[in-house]
Amino acid sequence: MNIFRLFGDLSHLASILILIHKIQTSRSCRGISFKTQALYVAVFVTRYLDLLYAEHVSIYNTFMKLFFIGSSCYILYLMKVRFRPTQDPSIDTFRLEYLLGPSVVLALIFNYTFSFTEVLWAFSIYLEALAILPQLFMLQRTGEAEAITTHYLAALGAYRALYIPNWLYRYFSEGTVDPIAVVAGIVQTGLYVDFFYIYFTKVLRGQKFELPA
Amino acid sequence: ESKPSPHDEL
Repeated sequence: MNIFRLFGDLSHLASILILIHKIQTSRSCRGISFKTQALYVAVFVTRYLDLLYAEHVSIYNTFMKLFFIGSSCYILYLMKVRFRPTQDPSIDTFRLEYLLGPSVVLALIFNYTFSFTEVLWAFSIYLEALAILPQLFMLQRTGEAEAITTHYLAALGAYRALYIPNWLYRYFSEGTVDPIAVVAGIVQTGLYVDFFYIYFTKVLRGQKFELPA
Repeated sequence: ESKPSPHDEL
């Protein structure tokens, strides 16, 4: 554990708490892509069910895994049951097969061991890298977002960005490289570049998040 | 270059 990874994980944790807070206080999931949230459940379940069979890593690791599975399922419940009328599928139109298909194919080709659990792990890594796309696509379509939604996305993007110095640190201190996680992680972080540009130049200066026409 | 096992990152 190093400081980049710790702050990355905490940022990830914070992003989820921000999202739950947004939905509960506004009693609405307006502006949130259900597809992206459903993909995160798929990511967490496929990656963290290793709790059932893999070697124990640490209490921290176990707690975080349970938190991510539990909270992502809770968000789906909030969106599909509790605040269902506020969720608008007509603007959440990104095709899931464009993300699931390539993730399955990549996982079958690029994995560390051609075993069920390792292919599942690789699948979750590739899917996580792409899972934000329905949300960013929705943002693109509506052209604007509530400040709290942008804070959620910024915390999520910061988590990804912080994993990059974490890998550099691990490379120099432990000599370990996880090429699948690194390549997918860099792609994933790259997806946030446009968002971050607007977040820093507008939202953090008190302006509304609006995409240029 | 070593293979991370178990996957210790989240």
